[in-house]
Formats: sequence, structure tokens, C-alpha cells
Amino acid sequence: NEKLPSKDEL
Amino acid sequence: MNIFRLLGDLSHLLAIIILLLKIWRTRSCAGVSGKSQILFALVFTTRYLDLFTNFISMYNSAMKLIYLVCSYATVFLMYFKFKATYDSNHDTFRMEFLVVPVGGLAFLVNHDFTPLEILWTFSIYLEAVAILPQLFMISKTGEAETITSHYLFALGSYRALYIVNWVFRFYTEGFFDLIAIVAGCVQTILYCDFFYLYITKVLKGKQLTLPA
Repeated sequence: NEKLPSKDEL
Repeated sequence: MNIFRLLGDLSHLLAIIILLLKIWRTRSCAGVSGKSQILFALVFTTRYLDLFTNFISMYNSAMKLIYLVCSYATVFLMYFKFKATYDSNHDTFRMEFLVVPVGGLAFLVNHDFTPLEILWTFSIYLEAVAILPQLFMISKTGEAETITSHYLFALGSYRALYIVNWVFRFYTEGFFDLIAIVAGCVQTILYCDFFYLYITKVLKGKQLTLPA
């Protein structure tokens, strides 16, 4: 299940 | 946050600091591609636009700020303060050959057709190829200073560790971002040739020379 790419990564 | 991503971020930070210190202490940017550094500054600028609007954590904001400040400081040192030592004759890779196709691809392949998302996607694609001018420059000069090879090893390791982080997050959170994963794999693959040379030469105390 592809969630929207979490932008918690640098 | 997992150990792979933390090690990746620290490796990335180490690379950025190594380069900045190398230029500052030797007062020279010989052997360093200014074009790659401009591209990295562009990567951070387009990726961290949400720095002030989307607070995630102190760590996240602090690291983004450090990356932005250091990348611009490096570009400033190379093109202004130590401009005389910048080897423009060997740093000839055409940046537009990277920025234009990457810009087009970011418009075509993204998760969400909004300005912020397209700029983020652009930064992910651009980061994958931003090291090419540096690798091209080393292939032209046929060698790299040992400190520059340490910089490249840390920089290449960062995204390789991120790939492990994405595998880990997929199995633990069911999370995966195909755009980041594909671009991350391309980015890491570009370093393979260098990783081989680094491990077979530099770690044995030899100078990093490319077979002419």
C-alpha cells in the first residue's frame, strides 16, 4: 500500500 | 527514525563537513567540482522550502538548516573566496544537461501536481545525478585527493544507507516512496565504480587514480 511519501526524511 | 536513516544522515553531514573543512583549511578547492556543489545547493533549496511551514522535529529542522548553510557556504568559498583555486578547466560538465531533463521528468512523474510536490520531486531526481560533474571531473583529471575521496565515500554511503532505511520502513511501516527509492538506487549505482576504487585503493593507503 503506497502511502503518500512522508516528508519526514531529509 | 531508524538507525539506518540516522547513520545515513550522519554520513551525509560528515561528507558536507569534510568538504567544507577541506576547502577552508587548505584554502583551496582544487579537485572539487563547483557545479556539483551548485546542484547540491539547488537540491536542498527546492527540497526544504517547507522548512518554516511544516515543522517535523527539532532534529529535522536543524539538519535542514545545517545542510542549507553548509552547501551555500561551500559554493561561496568556491566561487568567491577561493575562486583562484577553482579548477574550471576540468569542471566542464554541462549542468543544463542535468537540470532540464530532471525538471521535465519532475513535471511528468510525481505524486501530486502541486508546486511544492513538483519541486520536491525535482530535488529528488536532481540529487540522483548531482554528483556527475564531480565524477566527470575526477575522470578528466584521472585522480582525486584522498580527502576528496573520503568526502565522496561518505556522500555515496548516505544514500546507500537510505535505501536500507526504505527497506526497513517498508517492512515495519508498510511505507515506500517509489520516486525516492528509484532515484536513490540510481544515485547509489553511480557511486559503485568509485566505491570499488575507494575500497581497493584508498583503504590500502594508495592515491585514488582512475585508469587513464
